[in-house]
Amino acid sequence: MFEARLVQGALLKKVLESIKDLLNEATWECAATGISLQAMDSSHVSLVALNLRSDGFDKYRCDRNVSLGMNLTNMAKIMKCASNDDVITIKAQDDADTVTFVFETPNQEKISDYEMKLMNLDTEHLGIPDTDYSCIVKMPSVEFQRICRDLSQIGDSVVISCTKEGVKFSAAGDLGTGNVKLAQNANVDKEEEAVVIEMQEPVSLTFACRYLNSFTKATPLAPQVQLSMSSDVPLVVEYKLEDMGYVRYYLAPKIED
Amino acid sequence: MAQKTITSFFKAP
Repeated sequence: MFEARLVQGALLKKVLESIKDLLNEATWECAATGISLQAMDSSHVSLVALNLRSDGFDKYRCDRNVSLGMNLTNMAKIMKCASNDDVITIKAQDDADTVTFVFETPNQEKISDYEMKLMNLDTEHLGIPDTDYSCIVKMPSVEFQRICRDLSQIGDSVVISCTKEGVKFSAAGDLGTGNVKLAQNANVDKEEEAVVIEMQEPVSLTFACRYLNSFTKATPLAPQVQLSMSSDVPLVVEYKLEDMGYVRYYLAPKIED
Repeated sequence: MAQKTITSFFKAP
């Protein structure tokens, strides 16, 4: 028996919104420690890895590990039936071929349940090597979203260049060029407004705008985003979920032909 | 520029 209850059901709705652009289907791996998911987009350019720890749920029971393969478009249709203040419970029997979502209003006066068919997905779990990144940038997630949106008007790719002074995002296209520079700025009133750079050595990497824009669907999940970069390895874009876990995106760089 | 894939960095065990 698997059962996970989240009073803050809106969080689950936001998590789904953050991945459904990139992934049509994925397997939610449910274990005693929590729920995890790892999947690549259909072009195998990016990878999503998320973790929702069991202690972040209000009630969590997982007698044995279950893999819940879901069509995320269909899951999103069902999640749209939950109000933002609903309590959401996910339930599945061991070896079940369906999953049940229960939505309760805070006053318990309306309870809805939706049963969805599960899929058998042939998913390969990739090993992600531990990496000491050359540059780690922490910045407001809304700012990152804005920069990705703005520069995707200019070109298909963004060059992210990081030095200890700051981080620069650049795009070039038929109409011209655009550059956005952010200086390191830890002395702000609010912690979430800070731009903090930890640099071992400067890096400059090129990434496809399309994927960066998809990653920013996670913006409502966290006030800050963390970008981890090293030469010739995938960029990591991480949104931390308070007291719960994380949503991480990995994006393979573009390289000179 | 050429787009690399994730599988050229991360391998299935």
